[in-house]
Amino acid sequence: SRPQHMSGAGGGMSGKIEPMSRPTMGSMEGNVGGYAGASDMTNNGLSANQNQVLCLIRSCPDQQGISIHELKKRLGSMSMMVIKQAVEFLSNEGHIFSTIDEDHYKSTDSD
Amino acid sequence: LDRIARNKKAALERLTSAQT
Repeated sequence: SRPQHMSGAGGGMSGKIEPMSRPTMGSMEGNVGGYAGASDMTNNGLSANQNQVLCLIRSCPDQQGISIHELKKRLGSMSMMVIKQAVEFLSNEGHIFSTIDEDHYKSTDSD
Repeated sequence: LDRIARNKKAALERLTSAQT
């Protein structure tokens, strides 16, 4: 005399699809512009030293540009090696170029 | 001075290609 039909699993859960609408994921803070870290004075992807060198080269009005020795004189705190590295980097990037010889540099964006 | 102009042109090309 038992009820034969398995009335277990009482019919619930029958395909009620809930959309679970998510609240738009909108406000993820931080890292919006990418570019985290290395943030000391770098506005154009240059290091502080490179920026200083570039500024000096920019500030030189001579047509033949500024000599690397002049850079060294003005940037007393910077070693010749660092200056030369910065100059080489800036030159590779096209920010500056050598003029009358490999010791004189001028900025591309100074005119 | 020709050298200056040439170097400048080359540098400007590097600059623009580096910015892309």
